[in-house]
Amino acid sequence: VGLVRNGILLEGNVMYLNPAFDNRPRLDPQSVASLVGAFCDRASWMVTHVSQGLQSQLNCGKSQKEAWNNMLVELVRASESHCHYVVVKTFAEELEGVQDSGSRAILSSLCHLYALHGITQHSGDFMQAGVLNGEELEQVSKILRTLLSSLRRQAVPLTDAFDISDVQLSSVLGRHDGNVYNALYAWARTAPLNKSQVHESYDKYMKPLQKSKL
Amino acid sequence: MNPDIKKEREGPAFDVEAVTNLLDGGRDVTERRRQLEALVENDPEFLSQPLSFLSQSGRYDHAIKRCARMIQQIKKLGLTDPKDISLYKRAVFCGRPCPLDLHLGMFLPMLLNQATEDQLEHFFLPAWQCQIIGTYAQTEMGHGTFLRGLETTALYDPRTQEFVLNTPTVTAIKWWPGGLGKTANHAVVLAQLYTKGTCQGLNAFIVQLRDLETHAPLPGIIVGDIGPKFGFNDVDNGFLKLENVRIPRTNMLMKFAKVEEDGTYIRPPSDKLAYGTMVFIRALIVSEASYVLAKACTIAIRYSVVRRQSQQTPGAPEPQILDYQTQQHKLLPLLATTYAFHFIGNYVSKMYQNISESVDAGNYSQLNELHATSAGLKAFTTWIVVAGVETCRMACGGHGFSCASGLPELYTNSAPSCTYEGENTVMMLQTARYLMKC
Repeated sequence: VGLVRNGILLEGNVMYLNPAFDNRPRLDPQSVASLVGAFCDRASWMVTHVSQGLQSQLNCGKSQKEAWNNMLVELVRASESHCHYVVVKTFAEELEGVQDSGSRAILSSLCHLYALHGITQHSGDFMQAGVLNGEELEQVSKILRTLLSSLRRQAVPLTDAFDISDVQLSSVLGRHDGNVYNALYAWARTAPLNKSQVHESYDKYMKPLQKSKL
Repeated sequence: MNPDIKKEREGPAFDVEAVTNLLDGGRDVTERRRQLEALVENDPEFLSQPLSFLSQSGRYDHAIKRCARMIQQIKKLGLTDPKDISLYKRAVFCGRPCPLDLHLGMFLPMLLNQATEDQLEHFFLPAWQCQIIGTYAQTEMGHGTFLRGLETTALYDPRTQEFVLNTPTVTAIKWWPGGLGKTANHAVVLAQLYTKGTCQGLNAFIVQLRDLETHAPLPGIIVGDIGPKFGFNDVDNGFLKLENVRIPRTNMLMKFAKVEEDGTYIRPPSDKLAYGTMVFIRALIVSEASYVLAKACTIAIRYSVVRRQSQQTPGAPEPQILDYQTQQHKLLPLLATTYAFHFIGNYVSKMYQNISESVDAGNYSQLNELHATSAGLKAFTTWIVVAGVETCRMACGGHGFSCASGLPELYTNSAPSCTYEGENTVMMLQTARYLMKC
């Protein structure tokens, strides 16, 4: 923000702070590119907003240290919005390099879901930044619900694609063959407390208690 | 196979193998990974009972036994490519932490990045062969992410050409490094350097902790395990108190900063260079975060198609719980997040590699960006992953609470990532500082 104020054009992940990024068209929740733009605008607004907050504190005579401390919560939110933008942008860019059309389609749906879910989780930020209004938020939620339903049938294959073997997963519930209940019972049977039918503590503590006259 | 899960796999809308290849970075990488995993999974020496049934000491013993076998096998199999070693190690420990993590992930890279040619010649081969087992002692009991606040001192004595190391207060005691408690015989110790009466700031020193024959702590070294923890039970996180420990001048890592024989200090070209290994680890943490979430999602989603609950239509079978929109809303965005974090993990790693090459060529201009990006993304991803694992656990109902699910262990082993290598809020504020400068 400091550099931009001095007329220096930024490159890389902070390019959105340049003035040229103003005046983006309204959000289209069906388009991943438009959603990336929304994350960019949210980050831009939040970073600039917190910078203005800092500046106004300094103008009121607060020291740099005081001003910084007074804005810590907002500074963390601004950083989060920046990171969120970088993640969404990287995911969307990654899709462009995917050659196999089936893989590209499913990853595109996941990217779409990731972005829409991020917007619903942080709708306040997007509204505050002027990227989103109530009507658009409703649209976002509607498309999100549709995506959940359409991805439901792909969920297990999408986890299979991680290709994590049963040994590596180390989970009875997550077994590849789905034979969860038999395995859960077998696992419990091998627990140390089941080494003997009667635990030694019975003779040591419970039996004397039961024999004692209270 | 359970009929419900079998049905889920009938006719996916995409080629599962193609996506696996894409995630691995190519078909040949998938094949290599599977080969290495098979080597571990078919090795009877690596068979074990469920770890949840072991005590803390039993788990450490089990982990060390695996470490020893792993190192022997790495040599026997002739694995030299760091990617192969990393895949093999992940397979041996199923992604869990191990007592040699800091030796392999920080001590060796620290030598490679910060040691002079002479130092490499002296330390690297013995370290590679595990005669020297190192750790990275930075964090102190009373000081964490704020490195300038560290209290450990290294006073240069030009008369003997030695550094005298001390942890002058209780709060200065080194605290938490993996492998420090019982495993390591050396450590890279971060200390405030004093020479010619002036504090020159934080520098890194190689300190021998234990005798190479008996493994007993050396004079002036008080070292041990910090005790039971929330998770990480395979690892001996340790404490280290230094009482007038003398090390030769040549044990300061001097690729960038230097202390000459008369005590003259030569500053490094960039202050950020001292944090290079930490930045490397933060990049790894981002990739690892995605793997943890992949495991949690795999467990919760597979279970959600096996588990049936309630009755929507009288007389009809109970629906699979993944058919409920609430379950989809809990799990599918996390599945998407796993993929997003996989790609961002690759992105940070590439960024680290590219900028490291620039640094090697003497260009330090992008270090600030790397530092800010890796710090922010480390915080961003680990916060979400830890919360995500907990969501997956709760999505498995009561069975998620059982260690059999694997989810409690995933949670307790991923939770520290929010605090190690930089507490997350502090990391976010470092990113904020960079953004404000921009």
